[in-house]
Amino acid sequence: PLPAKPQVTITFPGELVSQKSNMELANEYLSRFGYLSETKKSGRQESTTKALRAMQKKLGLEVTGELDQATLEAMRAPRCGVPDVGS
Amino acid sequence: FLTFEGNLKWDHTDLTYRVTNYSPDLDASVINDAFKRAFKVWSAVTPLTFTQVYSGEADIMIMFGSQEHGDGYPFDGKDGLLAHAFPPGQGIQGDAHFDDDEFWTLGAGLVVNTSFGNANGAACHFPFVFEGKSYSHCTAEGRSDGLPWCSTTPSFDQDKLYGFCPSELLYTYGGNSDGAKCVFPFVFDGTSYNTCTTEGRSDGYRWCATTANFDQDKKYGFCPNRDTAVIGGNSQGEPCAFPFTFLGQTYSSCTSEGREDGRLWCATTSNYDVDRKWGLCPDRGYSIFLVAAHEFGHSLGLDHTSVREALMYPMYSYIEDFQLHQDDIEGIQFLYGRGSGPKPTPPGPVPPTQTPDVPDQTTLATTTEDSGFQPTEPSPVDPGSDACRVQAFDAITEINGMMHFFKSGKYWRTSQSLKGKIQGPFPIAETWPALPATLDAAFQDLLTKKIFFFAGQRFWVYTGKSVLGPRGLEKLGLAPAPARLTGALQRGRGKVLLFSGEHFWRLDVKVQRVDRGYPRQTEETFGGVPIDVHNVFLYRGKYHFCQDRFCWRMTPRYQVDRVGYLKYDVLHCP
Repeated sequence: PLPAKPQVTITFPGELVSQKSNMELANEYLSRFGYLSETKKSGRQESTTKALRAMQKKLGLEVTGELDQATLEAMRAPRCGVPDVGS
Repeated sequence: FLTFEGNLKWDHTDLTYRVTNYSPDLDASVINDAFKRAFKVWSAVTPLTFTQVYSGEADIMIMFGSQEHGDGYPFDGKDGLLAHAFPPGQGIQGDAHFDDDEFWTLGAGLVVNTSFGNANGAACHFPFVFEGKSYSHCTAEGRSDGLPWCSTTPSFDQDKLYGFCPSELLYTYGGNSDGAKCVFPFVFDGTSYNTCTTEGRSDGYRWCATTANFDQDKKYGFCPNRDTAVIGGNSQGEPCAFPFTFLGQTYSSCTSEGREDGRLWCATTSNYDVDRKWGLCPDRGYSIFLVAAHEFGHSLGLDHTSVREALMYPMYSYIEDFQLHQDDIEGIQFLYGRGSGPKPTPPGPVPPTQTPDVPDQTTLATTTEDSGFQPTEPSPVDPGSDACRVQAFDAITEINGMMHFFKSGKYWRTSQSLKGKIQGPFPIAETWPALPATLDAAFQDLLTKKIFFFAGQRFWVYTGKSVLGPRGLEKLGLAPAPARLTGALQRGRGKVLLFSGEHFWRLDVKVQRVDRGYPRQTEETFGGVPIDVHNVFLYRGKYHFCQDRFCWRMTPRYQVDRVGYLKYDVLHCP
């Protein structure tokens, strides 16, 4: 018989667990890759929506302007560190 | 495609690159080869040339680093950002940096190349059996010196083929000790160390002294990652400690217990509950070749594209059969123009069907005396169609002393006497009219010079211009007949091995019947080669098992002595 295994979930020391909310993650991504310029990082919904649309268009996602599941997954996917927009 | 603002580009085409350090994940030779191939992606379609230099300032300086690594653009640990590169220019411009918190592979998981032993550097075969026990990672079992080793075939007990796995007990890389192995214990800053350490460094690389006293001798090297080295956690690069204890249970392999995300992990000491040292187990990793090819695109002046299938799309995806996308080609040629290679030429006049037989000089010498077969010299159908650009051939074999490469109704041929020149493509239908366009395998009987062709469950036999067939494979005694064959190996006079997936048969060509006792398991005899190969053929006295564009070369004594490329090793493409 298989031995009983631990069923608990633990917190591993040194694990980089992101404490950021989805919106914080999105803003960081949009800023890092050039969709949200420094001057527009005011947190205004309008700027974020516009940046999201630009990002979705650039990456070939459905352009919704929303932080939907596909967009979040794209933001978490492995990628090149060179910005998509700007220098 | 997009270029950087101002169309930044190099003002010369003879570019140099230098690899300033290496990742512990892969052999330096594998990394160098991947970079070379990545540059070739671009040089193949432009006039650009790339030369590796080993000192001084190169146009493109390549480095591995993690987190903040000196340029103000920090990496972010495992996954996420993989690499970045700067557009063309002086100084840091043009340079490419790779995040060494990633697990760098060729994209399909760990490849453990061996050193020394008796397997000529062949890769480990996991799992393998040693003294009746199965091992899925390198082991020091059976040795008193602690050196990890592996079998390069499924069974060490049977084949006795082995090599040593990467280990600091065998060698180091980088540093100033010319690859000397670690000496344990060694003294650093007054403290004695029995294992590789990251102490004294801020970049996280594990190192050791190669004499007993670093403080005195200052001799050191970096420790290669073992096959069980973990990624991330709090023990980056340390090997798993099997067996280990976790919440009172013993584990002899990586486990996902204790995690919600299902990722496999292990402890790097024998007791996680006490030491809490751990890391994630190796996964498929990221292809250093694909990421490098992308980054070098930046180094040459290409920005990110929106074309998802293109190399310059910003997100990583693993592609097995990589081919540069038209978007990338147009982008790089916008900056540098086309290459100076052969350009397509208009097709020549179609030869009349009733041409007199003009024997090919090479084949004539080898065939006329034996069989009276004087083949019609075929006409190239499309001089612009390049065998070197074919990803995988339908069938490969030697006919009349020339290697023949079949693909979708066409074939190319080459031989040593042609000094690497590839002739063709020729239409199959012109030389062997009875055959279908797509073949699976072929071979020529060394005695009678008859040529056997296989497609699906049918085969044809050509004797000169006479043909017999198609006939069913079951006529040869292959029952039940496999869906298709993958290749054939001439085995002395009158015997040929026919391969299909996990099985092979020995065909007695004279009676055209497979011998009793077959099929046999391919891996039992030809251990160390993939079972899902596409082509099997004999070339220069050695067996070749090709999967995609890679070929496992095996000696007649069943030792894999090289894993290389069909394109370069057999076709000798530039």
